[in-house]
Formats: sequence, C-alpha cells, structure tokens
Amino acid sequence: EQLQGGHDEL
Amino acid sequence: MNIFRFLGDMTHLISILILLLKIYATKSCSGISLKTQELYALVFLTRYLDLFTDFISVYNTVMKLVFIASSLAIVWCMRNHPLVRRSYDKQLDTFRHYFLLLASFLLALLLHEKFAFQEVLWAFSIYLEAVAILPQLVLLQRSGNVDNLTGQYVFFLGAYRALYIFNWIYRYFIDPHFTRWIACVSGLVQTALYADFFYYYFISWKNNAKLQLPA
Repeated sequence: EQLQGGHDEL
Repeated sequence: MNIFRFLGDMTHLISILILLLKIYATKSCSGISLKTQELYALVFLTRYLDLFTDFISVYNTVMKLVFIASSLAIVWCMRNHPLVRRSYDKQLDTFRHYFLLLASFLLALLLHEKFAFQEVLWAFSIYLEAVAILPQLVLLQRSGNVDNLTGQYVFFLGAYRALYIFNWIYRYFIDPHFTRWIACVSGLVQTALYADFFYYYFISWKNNAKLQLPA
C-alpha cells in the first residue's frame, strides 16, 4: 500500500 | 489498513451521513457553518489530486469520490437550495476563514514532505483540515443551543481524527520507519481543538441534557 510519500490514507 | 483507520474512516463517513440526513430531513442547515463546509470541500479537492493518477484500492478510490461529492453537494445545497439556504445562520457564521486558508498555504510552502505541486497541496490540505472546524465551533458557541443532529455531526467529525491518531501509533509500532509527522502533529492539533466540545458533549450525555456550549 505504501506509495511514494506514503499517501495511502484518506 | 488497520482497524483504527477503518473505524476512523467509517466515523468520518457517519459524520457526513448525519449532516446529509439533517439537511435532507429537516431541509435546514441551521447551526451549520457554510465556511467550514467550504473548507472541507477544499481539503478533499487538494488532498485527492492523485485520485486519477495513483490507484491504491477500490475502497480508497470510492471513499475519495464519496468525500469529494458529499462535501460539494453540501456546499451547493447551502448556497443554492431555496429552503436550505434560507435557514443558513449567515449573521452568525462570520469567522474570517480566509486567514485559515492563507496560514495553511504559507505553512505548506514551508513544511512539506517534498517541494512538489501535489505534495505542497497535500500538506496544505492536512493543515487546513486541522483548523477547518473553527468556524463551526464558533458558530455553535454563538448559536447557544445545539440541535441533536448537529451535535452528533461535530462529535463524529472530531472522533474520526482521534481514531486516526491510534492508527498512526499502530503503524509506527508495526513499521518504525513509518513517520508521518505532518499528518500526525496536525491530527493532534485538530483533535485538541475539539477538547472543549467533547467535554460539553460528555456532560450533556451524562446529564441527559441538551448540549449547551458556553457563549
């Protein structure tokens, strides 16, 4: 789930 | 995904459904700050710029669409629906929210994860969300008695970010490299702003009395 910048949260 | 974040997202969704219910069922938005709703619409629009570029999961995409659509629908309703707009407490909703916009944007220019368009706007949306509730809280204090649905709406809205704090603690223990200081510190500030509301909400629940915020 980890995206660049870790914006996997709402 | 962990239970704290899932419960947080569901609590956030419930708060929006309660607001939609209030506006739809009573055809009134009395006690609701249009300025806060406009700030939330901006929060979602600037945070979910990656909606069409990064696919994370069906859940993620659907929730983003729901949050964007509902916040825009509420703003549209409060501005244009003939019955709803008449019940808007325009003379009470006077918080100068443009300062919140400016402060959040300036802070995002200074503090962000990467100096890139999408990242600066993401940080902007995080800071803005932390303070977006202020016009609503000020309006509640001015309007004295708070109707039940409005009180529930603000309560669930505050509770969702508190659950996200547990989510960040959980993710930190799972993966110590997971650090989201911007979201975490802002989330703490955001939840702290609800402290007095939570106190009066608890008092009214304990005494089974109407929710009253001191003027």
